[in-house]
Amino acid sequence: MFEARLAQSAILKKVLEAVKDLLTEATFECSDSGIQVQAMDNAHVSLVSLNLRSDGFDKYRCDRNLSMGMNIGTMTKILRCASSEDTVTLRAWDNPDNIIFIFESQNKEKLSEYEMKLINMDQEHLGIPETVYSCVVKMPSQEFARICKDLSQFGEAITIACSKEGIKFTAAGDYGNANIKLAQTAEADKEEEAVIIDMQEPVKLTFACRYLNSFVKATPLCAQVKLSMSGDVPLVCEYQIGDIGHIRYYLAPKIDD
Amino acid sequence: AKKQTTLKYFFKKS
Repeated sequence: MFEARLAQSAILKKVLEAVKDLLTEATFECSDSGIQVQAMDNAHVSLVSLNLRSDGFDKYRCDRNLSMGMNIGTMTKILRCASSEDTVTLRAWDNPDNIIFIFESQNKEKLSEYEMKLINMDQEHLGIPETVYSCVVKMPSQEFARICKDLSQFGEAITIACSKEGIKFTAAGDYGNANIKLAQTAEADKEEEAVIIDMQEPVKLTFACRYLNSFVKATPLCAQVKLSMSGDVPLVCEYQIGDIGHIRYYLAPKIDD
Repeated sequence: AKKQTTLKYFFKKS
């Protein structure tokens, strides 16, 4: 049997909102250690890697490893039926055809059950090589979302250049261009407002706006985002999910033709 | 012009 319970469905609601633009379906790998998802978008340009540790759940039981193929659109619809304060329980039997989502209101007076058919999926796992990144930038997630949104008006791609001085985002298009520079914060009153740059070597990479704008749907999950970059390798854009895990997005760069 | 790469170019199937 598989059963995982969260006291508040808000986290799972936010996770679904953070992946639904990129994925139509995904396999949820459930084991003793927790729930993992690794899935690429249809174009194989981006990859979502989600990790929810079993110890982060209020209750977690997984008698045997399960691979459950889920339709993300349906799952999103189901999660939207839960109030943020509802308790959510995921339940499946061994060799399941279905997964059950159970929402219980705080006062325990409303109990909702949604059963979703699982799908068989061809899995394509990619081995992500261990990489030491030339630049690792931590910055407020809302600021990153704002920059991606603002610069998307000017072009299809954003060039991110990171140096000791700071991080610069540039977009150029037919109607003009724009750039935004962020300096490392000298003194941040609050940790979550800080811009921190850990640089070994300067990096300059270009990425498609449309994927970045999908990644920033994870902004409600965490006040800070971590961007890891090296020359000519995919960007890693990471959001912590409370004490339970993280979501990482990988994005293949655009390179000179 | 820049060309969009895919992840398969960087990551190997496992």
